[in-house]
Amino acid sequence: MLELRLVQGGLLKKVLESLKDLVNDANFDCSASGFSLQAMDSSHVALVALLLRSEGFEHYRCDRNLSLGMNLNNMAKMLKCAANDDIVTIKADDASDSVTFMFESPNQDKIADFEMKLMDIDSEHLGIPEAEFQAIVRMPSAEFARICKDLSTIGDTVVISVTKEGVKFSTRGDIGTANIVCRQNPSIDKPEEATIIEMEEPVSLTFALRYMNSFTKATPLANQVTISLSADLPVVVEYRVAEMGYIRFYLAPKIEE
Amino acid sequence: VNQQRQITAFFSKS
Repeated sequence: MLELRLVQGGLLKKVLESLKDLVNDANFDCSASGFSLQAMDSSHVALVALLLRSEGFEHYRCDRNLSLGMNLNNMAKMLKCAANDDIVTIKADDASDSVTFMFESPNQDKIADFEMKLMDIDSEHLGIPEAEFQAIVRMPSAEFARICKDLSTIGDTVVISVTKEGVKFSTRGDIGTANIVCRQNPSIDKPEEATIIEMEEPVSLTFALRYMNSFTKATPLANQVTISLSADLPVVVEYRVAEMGYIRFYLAPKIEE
Repeated sequence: VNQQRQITAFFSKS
């Protein structure tokens, strides 16, 4: 028996909106520690890892580990029917082939339940080791989204270079080139507007903008995004999910051949 | 040619 009650139901709506274009079907793993997901995009170039810790739920009951295979587009459709301030409860029986989403309005005058069919999904689970990164950039998520959107009108790839001076996003396309440099800015008064660069050594990596733009669908979840870079490693683009967890996107770098 | 590498190449299968 699984029963997870999330007062901030809007968070789950935002999580699904940020996942559904990248991944079609995925297993949500429920254990005593939390509600998590790990999935690759269909071309195996990007990976997403979601964790919502059990402590973040108002009520969290998970009698035994369960894997719920869901079509994320269909799940997003159902969650779209919840209001942003609704309380969302996810329920599933151990042997059931369906999951129920219950939406309660904050003053309890409207209660809805939506039942969705589960599916069997064969998924490859990857072990993600803790890595030391050469550079970690923390910046406003809206700024990062704007940069990715702007650059994708000019080129298909972005070169992210971190130096002492700041972080540079560059692209090139048929019509020309573009470079955007964001300098370190501690913004003590408004920490959500800060740009902080922790650099062990300079790093420069190339990525497909199509994926970066897809990751920025998570922008409504957090004011800040963390971009962790190391030569020859996938970039990690992380958005915090309130105080309860994170959504991390991993993207393999492009290599010159 | 610019090649995108598969993410599986970076992580161990668990």
